[in-house]
Amino acid sequence: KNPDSPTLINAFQLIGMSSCLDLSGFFEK
Amino acid sequence: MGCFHSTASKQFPGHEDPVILASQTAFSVSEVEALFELYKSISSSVIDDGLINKEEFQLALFKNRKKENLFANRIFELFDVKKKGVIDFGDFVKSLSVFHPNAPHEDKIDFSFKLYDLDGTGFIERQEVKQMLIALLCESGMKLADETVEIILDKTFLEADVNQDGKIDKSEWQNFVRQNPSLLKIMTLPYLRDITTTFPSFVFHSEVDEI
Repeated sequence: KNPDSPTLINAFQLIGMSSCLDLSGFFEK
Repeated sequence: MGCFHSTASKQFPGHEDPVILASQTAFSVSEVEALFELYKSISSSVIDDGLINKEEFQLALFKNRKKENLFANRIFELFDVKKKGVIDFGDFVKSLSVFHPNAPHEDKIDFSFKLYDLDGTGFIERQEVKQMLIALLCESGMKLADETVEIILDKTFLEADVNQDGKIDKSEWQNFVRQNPSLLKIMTLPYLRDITTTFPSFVFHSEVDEI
C-alpha cells in the first residue's frame, strides 16, 4: 500500500460525485 | 397579512411565517414565498397532506419514487429537523438555506459533517466512509478492488484524522475542508439565487408588502 500516492483522490472527493447528493433535482421541472 | 397565513397555516401543518423564516435564513421574504410554491407541489405529489414524506422527497429529487439510496436517505433525515418522519415547510426552508450561495461557510461545514456522520455519533468513522464509498461505487457502476478502497481510506484518514484515533471529529473536519475547499461544492445550489424567477406564481399568493 502506498497511502502517500500524490495522484490518489480522497474518499470525500469520490463520495461528492454521487448524483444523490445533488439537490438541483428540486428545481428541474 | 391575509391569505398566505390563514390558508397556509390550516392546510400546511408546521407552516411558519415567511417573514420570520426570512429573518432566520439566507432567503428574502419573496424567496421564502417562492419556495412555498415549490413546497406545495412536492408535498402534494403523493399524499396531499401539506407535508413532505420520503417518497415525495425522492420523487422531487430523482423523478423516481422507488430509488433507495444511502445519501438520499441521509439528506432526508437531516431535512427532517424535528425527527417526525416528514418534512414541514419550516424544516424545508431552514435546511435549503444552508445550500444558498450566501449561507455562512460554517453552516455548510456543519451540515456536511452531519451528512457524513451517518450514525450521528459526532464522529465520521472509517466504517461510515467505507460504506459511503461502496454506495457511490454501486450507484456509478465504477469498479474498485477492495484493496484500492482501503488505500483511499488510508490516505484520507492520514490527512483528515490528525490525532489518528480512527475517526474524524468536527474540528478535524473543519481543517480538512479548509485544505480541500472543493469538498463543499455539493453544499451550494446556484438555483437558489433565482428561486423567485423559477416560481414566479408566488406573487399571486403573496400578502407581504416587501414584494
